[in-house]
Amino acid sequence: HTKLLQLLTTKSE
Amino acid sequence: LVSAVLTPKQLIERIMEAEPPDIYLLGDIKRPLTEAGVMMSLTRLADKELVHMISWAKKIPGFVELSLLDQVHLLECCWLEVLMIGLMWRSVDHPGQLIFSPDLCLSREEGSCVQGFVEIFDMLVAATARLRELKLQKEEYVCLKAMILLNSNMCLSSSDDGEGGDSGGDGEIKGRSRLLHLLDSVTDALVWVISKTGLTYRQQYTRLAHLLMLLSHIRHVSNKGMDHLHCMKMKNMVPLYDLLLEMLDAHIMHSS
Repeated sequence: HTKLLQLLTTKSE
Repeated sequence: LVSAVLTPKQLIERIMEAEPPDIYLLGDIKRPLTEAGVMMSLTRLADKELVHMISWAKKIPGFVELSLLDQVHLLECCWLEVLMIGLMWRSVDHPGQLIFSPDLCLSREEGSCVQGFVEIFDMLVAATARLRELKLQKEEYVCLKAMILLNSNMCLSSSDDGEGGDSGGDGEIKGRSRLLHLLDSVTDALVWVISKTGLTYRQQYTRLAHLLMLLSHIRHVSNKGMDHLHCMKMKNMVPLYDLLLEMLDAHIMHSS
């Protein structure tokens, strides 16, 4: 789940 | 826990603010409609919506305080249900049609060009009619959607992690109790919303029951939809986009 993890761990704006 | 210090009113405000924007397909669907054309549009839209769904989940108070593994599991389990309840909400004032996005609305006949889709279409339309009948309010809708997320893997065996030795460990018990606590906060918020409607006590708790019973239908349609999407993938009928593909594969893996 690369993309999901990436989206979950990036700080939102 | 963030959710523990919020009143039901504050929690509703936060969940309302978390709502994703309208997502547009952008780019007309090719007419006459073909099976491949419709599937391409629907999967492209779903992929876009999934990206916004991750941001939405992160804005649900308490969600990011769960372990990363719990966050992943919850989203992998519920994503199609969340897409579907959103679709129903958008379609609630359009009997017989499904409003996939402001620029993609399909009638039953148009949906029927995709093999096996019309059964799912009918189930979605019927569930949408039930929302209309219940006169679902936006505050109730956002609570139900958050409940779908938090409840999605409640009955999933923890050995699905592939780490059987760890099951029942301290961290896992804490994670589960956090999740239950969060779910209770959202339940309190939904009960509060219903209590504002001026219904009698009996009407309030029957409404709560009716709203929660919707969730079993949504889970059912989602399972049907997941099987359908999986079949379409096997037939190479759809270009599945990266996040959508990842979420579909995870779901197939969990359920097998």
